Amino acid sequence: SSLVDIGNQHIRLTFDTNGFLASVDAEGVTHMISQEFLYYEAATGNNKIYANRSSGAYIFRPKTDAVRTVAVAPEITVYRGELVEEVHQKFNEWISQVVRVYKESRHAEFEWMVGPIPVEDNIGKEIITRFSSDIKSEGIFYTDSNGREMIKRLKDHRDTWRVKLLEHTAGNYYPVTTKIALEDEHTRMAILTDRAQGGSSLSDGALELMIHRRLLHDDAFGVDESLNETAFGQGLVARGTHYLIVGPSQLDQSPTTQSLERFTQLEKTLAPWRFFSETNYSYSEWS
Amino acid sequence: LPHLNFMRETMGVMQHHDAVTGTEKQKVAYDYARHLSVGMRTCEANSRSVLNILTEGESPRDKRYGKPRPVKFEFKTCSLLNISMCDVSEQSEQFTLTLYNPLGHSVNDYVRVPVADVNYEVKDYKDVVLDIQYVPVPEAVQLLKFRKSLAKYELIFYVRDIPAFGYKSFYIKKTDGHHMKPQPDPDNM
Repeated sequence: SSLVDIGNQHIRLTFDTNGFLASVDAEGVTHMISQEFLYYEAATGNNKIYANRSSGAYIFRPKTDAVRTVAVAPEITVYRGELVEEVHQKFNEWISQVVRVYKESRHAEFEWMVGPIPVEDNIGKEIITRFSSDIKSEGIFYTDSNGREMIKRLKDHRDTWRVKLLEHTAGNYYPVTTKIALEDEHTRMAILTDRAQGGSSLSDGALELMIHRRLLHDDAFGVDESLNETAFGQGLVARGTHYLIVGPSQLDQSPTTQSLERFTQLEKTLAPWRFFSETNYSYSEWS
Repeated sequence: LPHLNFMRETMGVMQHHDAVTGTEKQKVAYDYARHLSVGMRTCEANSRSVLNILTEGESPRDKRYGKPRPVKFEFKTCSLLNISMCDVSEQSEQFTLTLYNPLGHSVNDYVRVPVADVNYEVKDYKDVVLDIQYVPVPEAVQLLKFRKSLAKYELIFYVRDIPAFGYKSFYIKKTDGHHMKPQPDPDNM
């Protein structure tokens, strides 16, 4: 009972004794996949020269490529029922998440909530979620182009010129409108987003997405304000969902995973609209 | 048409590069939010009107009485469902939920409805009582300072085959029976 697992006949997620995702069973095959929240400390400077540019609304510019962890052992609570199984994770006072698998689904949902990001230490922070797997992606990953075709990205590379990146992290970030994915000859892992985010794969098998940022300096590209939005006297709270899909890769001659991603993407971005009506009618009158 | 045009114009404004990337000034961000909020409300009026026309259609009984059935529903959208808030579902003894599928193929959907207690019954239009499950609204969400809500739970049910460009409605009612509040799995504490 020291390990927690949730899932159904298609997909099963196992959490380690510290409360982090440890592996995903998809269609009978086990993949080592972990997920955690991390943050980059924002660069600050006087904006006089490029080297002194601050991270701001226009540019993501971490002070170093190193990431900071937010928790070593999130508190978890598990709820099980006939329709859904959920793990509620609390990482700290400002990051929490619900991981769920519905009985009939082939994907897992990660509903994250981040904020208000603390800045009492006068350090801007850019929060990411990172999924790390044993997939040997060799620096290649794919991001979508406004929800349509997928564009191949190779780490530290540009197709039309020789690039030498001085900012290894930011230089490998790409826009993600709905999907980021990677694969090797056996396995494919994709994350669908519910909004446009920045994303990357900075090491083999890993996908990361930036989910929230709070910065204390302007980057001098025009807005002339720091990206430090507040409401009710505190920093903003962001809540959203990622959908994780794992399965056999395209190279395995199986189109199933990508078609599943496509259907899920459509069904999540154009989900059924909900209309609520108070009524005094009895059921039979309403019927 | 003016309702739709307001949203059309707003979507035009939203294509400015500052709106796409989030590089607008804070006061402009507030104005974008205001425009989108008003645009959603104006379009809500259109969908309410259309759905009332669709659901009012003359039934045989109406023809017998020679007049259309005077049923009007509110068809409210709850824009704060992402933090498990909805006035109608939290405060009503009985309410209906209509799901409209904007896709060109039928879909299944797990519906989550914020509720204050765990004593509800959900019926579809065929008088079938659906299987339901409750899960607690996560503690961190309940503690959000700006969230003013009675909802401590989410009522979940599964809807099959919402037709393409079509809808299904459900009747949700509080019952007298007592249900078990969702308890954490004791083996995984």
